[in-house]
Amino acid sequence: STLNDEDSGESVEGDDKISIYSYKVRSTITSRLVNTMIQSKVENKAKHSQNLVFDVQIPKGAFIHNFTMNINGITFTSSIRERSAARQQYAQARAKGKAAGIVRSSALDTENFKAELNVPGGMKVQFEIHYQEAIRRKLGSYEYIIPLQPGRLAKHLEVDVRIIEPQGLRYVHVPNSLGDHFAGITTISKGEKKAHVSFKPTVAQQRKCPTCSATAVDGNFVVMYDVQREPKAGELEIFNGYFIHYFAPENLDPLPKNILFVIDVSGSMWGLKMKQTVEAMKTILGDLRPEDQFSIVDFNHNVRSWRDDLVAATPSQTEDAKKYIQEIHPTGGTNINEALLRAIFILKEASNLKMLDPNSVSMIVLVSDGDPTVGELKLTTIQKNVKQNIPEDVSLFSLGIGFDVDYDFLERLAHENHGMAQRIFGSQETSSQMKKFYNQVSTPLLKKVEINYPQGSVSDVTQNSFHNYFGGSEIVVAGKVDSNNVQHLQSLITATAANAEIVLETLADVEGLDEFLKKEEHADPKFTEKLWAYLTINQLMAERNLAPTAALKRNITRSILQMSLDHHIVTPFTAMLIENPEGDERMLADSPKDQKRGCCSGTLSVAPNNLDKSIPSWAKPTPTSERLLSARQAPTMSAIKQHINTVDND
Amino acid sequence: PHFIIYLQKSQENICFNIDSEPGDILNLVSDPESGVLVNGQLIGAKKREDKKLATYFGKIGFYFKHKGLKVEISTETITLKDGSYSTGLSWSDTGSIIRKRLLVSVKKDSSVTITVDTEISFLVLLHRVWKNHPVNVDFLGIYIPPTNWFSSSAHGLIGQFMSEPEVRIYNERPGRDPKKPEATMEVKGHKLTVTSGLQKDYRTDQVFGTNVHCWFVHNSGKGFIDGHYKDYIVPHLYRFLRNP
Repeated sequence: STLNDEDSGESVEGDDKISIYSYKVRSTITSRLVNTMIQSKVENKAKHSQNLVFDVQIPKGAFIHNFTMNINGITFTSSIRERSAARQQYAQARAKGKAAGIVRSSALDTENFKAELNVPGGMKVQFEIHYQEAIRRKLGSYEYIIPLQPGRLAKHLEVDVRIIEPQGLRYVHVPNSLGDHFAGITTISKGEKKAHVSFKPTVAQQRKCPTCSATAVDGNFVVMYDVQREPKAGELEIFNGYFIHYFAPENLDPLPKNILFVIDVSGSMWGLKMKQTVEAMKTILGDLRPEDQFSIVDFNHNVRSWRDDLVAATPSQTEDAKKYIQEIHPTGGTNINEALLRAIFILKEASNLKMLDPNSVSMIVLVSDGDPTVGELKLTTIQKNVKQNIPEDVSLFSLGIGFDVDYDFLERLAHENHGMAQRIFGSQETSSQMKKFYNQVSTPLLKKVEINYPQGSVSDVTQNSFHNYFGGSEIVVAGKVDSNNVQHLQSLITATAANAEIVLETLADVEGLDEFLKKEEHADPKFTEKLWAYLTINQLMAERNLAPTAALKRNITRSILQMSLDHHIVTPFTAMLIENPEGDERMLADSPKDQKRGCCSGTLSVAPNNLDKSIPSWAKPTPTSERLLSARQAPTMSAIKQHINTVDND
Repeated sequence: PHFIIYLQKSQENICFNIDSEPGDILNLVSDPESGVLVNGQLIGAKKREDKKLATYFGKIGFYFKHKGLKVEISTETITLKDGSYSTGLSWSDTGSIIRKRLLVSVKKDSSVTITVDTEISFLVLLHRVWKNHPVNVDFLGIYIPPTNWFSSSAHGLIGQFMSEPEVRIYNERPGRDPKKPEATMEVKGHKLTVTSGLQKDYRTDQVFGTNVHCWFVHNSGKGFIDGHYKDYIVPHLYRFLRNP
């Protein structure tokens, strides 16, 4: 039955008489592909009707693919539809007193899936959501984060994570991220290729204090691990007609770097952001290696530079640079265009003067907290200026501080120039996040990496050439294998290392994993297909972001939509329709678009004909809007002119 | 280590063993003029057998002075060094490293071929033994082609034979062991008693090898090699012979 009445004795009811009977997280990781299931059984023990909420944080980049809601034996099931089609079907049979949605969260790298329904007293509900993600290796390990916020005490609270890595496990570590309160409760059992992590705090252990009724379980449950990396040519895993190639070579000498730090010192950076940026830069400058060359460009409405040319990262120079950056007082506007062109000019000059080691890697790191307000304001023009001037072998990485920056722009700028972007908090954590971001690109080990496979034996291969490979990360290539006609798949990797060209070969048996995975009941038999699909979708999304013409953009959108439907996942072009067996009660959940402006999390709205006390406190529809508010992000700013001429410290 | 020297003009194989200490570094080729150096460092078996500790090549170092490149091959890794930079592969890789027209090609768990300017290739074979064997250890073999690529002043346990010495083998007769006839060999002004024997060439079959008939020179090659084998012990992996 939905709920069994085996009682563990301790009462967990809140003052509102809502009780969580069980809150379970079950995850399996099959070669970096994570299947996460979160299930919650809740009961309204009051006599009057109340709203039961199921609010789960989903990591950005994860794909929701299933949600069920069981209300006293009636199961609402979900299906994935094209977005507008789902909306139409939702409009035909809006569920009364029920709402679902995926809304932006205040946390940087998650979104919230919320489902809420109004149930009479004595009613029990079971919520269950499934989502999948491909975890990427960062700073030498895979970090699997489970946002764990049950919101109240749960009679049975359980997190169960199983890891299956054909490559072999090097280590599994579970830091005390929920706090020392839970030290020693997690159990880890690790074999050569498998591991099991279990976290089952009793009700007493969940309490904030022995007599408290509030739960101390509020944070992220984190599992970190890495795999064995014997052959340098990486691990070629083939299963079910798909291949995944993981390439993360070790013990290579770092390539020398030519790095330009381009730092926004406009007025809005004044205070905590600048203080944190300076603190991060002091560590970063200290970490530069003697064979690296660097300079700093700082900009507000003017563009200055610490040195007009690249300088060797000797201790004396880095000390001088630290002093320079500490004495900057943020003020004035933001001229991103000129700052980037200056940085590009410095790199080009150095190259023309033969100052660059032929095996070095050149990069620009842009740090900004806002949009341009001086000089070139049109973001697409800035993008074009950079693209036209930047040398082909220079990578551009961009860091957006806070929510006032147009993150889409920074992401396009980075992706178009072989880099990556990240948004970080404008808070006490800015410095640590900046250092963590920099550390991901501080150790280039290879450049011009290309991975090839024999013609005819593979198809639909994802990106297979990479500008750089940074220590601690991992290159992943996936595709389809013609398993009927191919018994062994060969791969050839070519790359440039610090002092040599490297050629690496791998040969993998297309049935090499069959034996191992057949015995693994927990392994996801479709892990290779899903990893390939999610890698392809993410790459198509990046391509769509850069598509020069509307026609090309439409084609890419169509491909993403088709793959999203084929794989039953929520993406920006699909939505999840939730309905009862009769199909006369429906709810809709689709993913929010990124906000150009606005710092706050999105809200969920309920059908207006339910404008009574049951409206969720966090979901007040705007009085002017008579139109039906379907479950999507908060009213966008689109009604306001696309570009506002604000002075920076408005 | 077992040495087999193939003398092209005489169409004879001459072989000898060197019994030295683990850790000793033997010079195999020393040719300062062409800037090529090959040394081999010995490792010992896990324990003595019949009171004797067998030794093998556990590490081989190549130095190409004119290119400023070193290649170090152990039973674990293959590393190319260029000044302060090094790039390495392991024996579980299949691949190559290319630098200044030097190609180091690794075949997984089997062999490394070092090709210099596409003109000459050195071959190193890996002999893997069962990890838990009570006595045996992994070891390396090296094959250097007969070539006039070296200068006339090349020396070392193998290098000295690049300029082939005059050898005369006669008076073949039954040996103390009936299955192993003996003969007299005149070389470098010495008259030696040599024994007919079989050695192994593992290039085509790395496990069982191919039998190679050769005339075996006793006492660590005394009389056949210049001087004594201890003259070829060098202090570190990339040191040329002092004055052969």
